[in-house]
Amino acid sequence: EDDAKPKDEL
Amino acid sequence: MNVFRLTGDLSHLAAIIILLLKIWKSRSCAGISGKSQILFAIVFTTRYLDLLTSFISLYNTCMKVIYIGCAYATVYLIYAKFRATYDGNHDSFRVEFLVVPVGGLSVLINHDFSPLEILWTFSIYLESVAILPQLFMISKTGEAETITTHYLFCLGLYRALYLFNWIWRFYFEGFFDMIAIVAGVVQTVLYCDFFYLYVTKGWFSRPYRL
Repeated sequence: EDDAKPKDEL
Repeated sequence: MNVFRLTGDLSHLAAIIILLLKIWKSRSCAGISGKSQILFAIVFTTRYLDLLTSFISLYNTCMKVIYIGCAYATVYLIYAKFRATYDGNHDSFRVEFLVVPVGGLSVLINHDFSPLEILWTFSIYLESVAILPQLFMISKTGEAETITTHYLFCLGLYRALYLFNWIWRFYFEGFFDMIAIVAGVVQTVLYCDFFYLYVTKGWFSRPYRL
């Protein structure tokens, strides 16, 4: 699964 | 951070501030969907819970705090301070038809079955459709003030710019987040009809009429 975190986007 | 991401964030910020100032200066929230604004407040609240758990950057923290603060300020102006000007009769979109399916979907399709991640996913899905009560209200009344169209334009532009940001990040960083991308495409598509009218009809100075 693609790594989505940590979330730097708003 | 790339140019699309930064301009996207600034466009988002501009949209939020345009709406807040419009309501404040005109002392009226006529033509504004309070339901969409509540949904956006829920979106920011559920997405930015990581403010409490992780620090990413000063920019990130500041923007999140500003977004959340402005979202609640807008809801306060609509439902408390200028409640008398709120046009509830035309704001009749059934938000449960959005929130319930979105809640179910975020439990079913997410990156990780953990509370924070599910809430983040919920916020992404909800944001993609949160503008629908506003668009529904405009289609119902058949008009929108010019400043409201600027708000919608900036809000739609923000997600469109994020799409370019994701293309950029995919090519240059190998990064992609399928949930954000799919929801972002859906969100941008919802604005396409509006973009078309905004540009072709030259509603930069005239009231928007369908």
